[in-house]
Amino acid sequence: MQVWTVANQKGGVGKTTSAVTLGGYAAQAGKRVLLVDLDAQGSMSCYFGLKPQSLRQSSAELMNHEGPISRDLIKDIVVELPYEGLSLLPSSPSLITLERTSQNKRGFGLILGQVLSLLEEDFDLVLIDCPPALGVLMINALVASTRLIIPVQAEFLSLQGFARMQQTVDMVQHSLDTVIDRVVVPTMVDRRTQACQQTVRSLRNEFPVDLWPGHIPIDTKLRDASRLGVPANLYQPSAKGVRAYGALYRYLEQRISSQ
Amino acid sequence: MQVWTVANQKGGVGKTTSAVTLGGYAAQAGKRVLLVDLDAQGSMSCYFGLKPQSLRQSSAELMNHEGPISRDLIKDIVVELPYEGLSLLPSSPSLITLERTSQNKRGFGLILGQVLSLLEEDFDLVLIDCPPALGVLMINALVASTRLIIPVQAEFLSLQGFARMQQTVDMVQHSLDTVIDRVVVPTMVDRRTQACQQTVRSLRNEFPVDLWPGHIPIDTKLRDASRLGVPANLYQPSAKGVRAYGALYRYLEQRISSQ
Ligand SMILES: Nc1ncnc2c1ncn2[C@@H]1O[C@H](COP(=O)(O)OP(=O)(O)OP(=O)(O)O)[C@@H](O)[C@H]1O
Ligand SMILES: Nc1ncnc2c1ncn2[C@@H]1O[C@H](COP(=O)(O)OP(=O)(O)OP(=O)(O)O)[C@@H](O)[C@H]1O
Ligand SMILES: [Mg+2]
Ligand SMILES: [Mg+2]
Repeated sequence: MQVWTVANQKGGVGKTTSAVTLGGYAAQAGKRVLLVDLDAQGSMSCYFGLKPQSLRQSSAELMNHEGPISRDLIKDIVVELPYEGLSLLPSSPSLITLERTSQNKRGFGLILGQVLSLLEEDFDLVLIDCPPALGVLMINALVASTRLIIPVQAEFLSLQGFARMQQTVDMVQHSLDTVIDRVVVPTMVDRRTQACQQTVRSLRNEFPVDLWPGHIPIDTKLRDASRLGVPANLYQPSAKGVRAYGALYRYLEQRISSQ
Repeated sequence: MQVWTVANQKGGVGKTTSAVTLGGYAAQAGKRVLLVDLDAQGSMSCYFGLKPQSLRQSSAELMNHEGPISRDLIKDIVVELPYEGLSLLPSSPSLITLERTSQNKRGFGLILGQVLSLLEEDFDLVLIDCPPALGVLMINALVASTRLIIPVQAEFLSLQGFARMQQTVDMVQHSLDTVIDRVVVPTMVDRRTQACQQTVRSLRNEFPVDLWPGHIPIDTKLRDASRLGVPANLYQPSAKGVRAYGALYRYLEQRISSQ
């Protein structure tokens, strides 16, 4: 089972859109996919028409759970989506209190990893959507992952927090003595503006190894898909932004086999 | 002294851009303006060329301070910007730990209000930029404020967390027995897309009282200004997105006098 985290503490860079759309392509390729919503605002859960504030159980119950967690409990909380091969572990607003309450619990960073290890037989790929913050939830996701996908909007304010993001990943990698494969994905690229092209070029200079050679263009079809609650690859596969995510998914698959 | 908070837990909706650009217009109108960066990722500080990770002192020192805070200490930390009437209380990455460490401190939500009350004689307007999260930093900002400006991107994923934002503000208002004037500002509106116009219309139905009758259009000049570190009203005052912020500033000023 592969576990991919999609994270960046900068807000609005396309984390949720990337996690859902890649999940859609993986399911279409025949994989059994689990989407995990770790963001208290619940964009990924809302994308599929769920109301995080009224769900009885969510990812927060698993993270907050006292005592051992059984596979049956997790399977109870996971929602099967009406799209072949796609399931969702929804979020709830109470995730926000975890930042504060988990401070003193030893080993709190390992919980999500333990939960997902119980699902080895059930899924081929897990995609985790993170909130825009460098907190305990992102640490949990990094610890549980084999790969980190970092969507970056190709413009000034979005690049500022980037170096700190890398430091957090280095710290997690160092303390676990593992390697997390990092892939940086330029998103919402508007070819028409000069500034955008300049930023993509400087990204290539700064991160030659981790940067995906392609980019995701601005495409309103990706927004329309979120409003309709359909993975973009099933909604408008020929749209340019959607096709770009298809190319990204194939790149990530091929990158696994050559690791 | 007026204190305006700019907040929305949804990421990338234009909080930092709104706080800086409104601050620029207020300074141009002769006000003494303090910009406060409460976001650990420090977009507002980066906007003006500061490096939050290497600042010796920041808003985090004030929020973490043991014992009484003097006006001199605050004035030491505040940076005068090279633009007439504009000063900045910068952020630092250590703000992120406040979410976790402040849990047990009684009255932690009141600290920022106490700090700003020491500056009554020094500034006419304070604009607070918040991180994309419903946490203790946003609570601090709301407690210290007379007004809340909520930028909302006119599209599906951005509207989902909106109701919860309103609940948080209701809770703060109720516990302090005060009224915070709320103004919802549609941002990054792209008139060309059908979905956008539909969403702005549904915003008007849902929040008839609090919604600013105008909107901020998509305008790359606002991004260019952030890259150059210049308030947008001084960089390209005739650009359509910049002019829209001018209209918003005038609306907010007139709304004060009629309260
Ligand atoms: N390539 C694209 N073209 C056009 N719009 C896009 C694109 N990618 C994402 N969007 C839209 O931009 C907005 C932000 O995207 P999204 O919510 O996925 O970002 P996020 O990083 O998950 O935000 P948050 O930090 O709040 O979690 C959404 O309205 C989404 O529909
Ligand atoms: N009206 C606009 N037109 C075009 N670009 C805009 C507009 N307003 C903001 N932007 C750009 O969109 C991006 C997001 O804006 P900004 O960083 O101000 O949002 P934010 O809500 O503060 O994000 P965060 O949640 O990370 O704090 C920035 O690159 C900014 O330059
Ligand atoms: Mg998201
Ligand atoms: Mg910001």
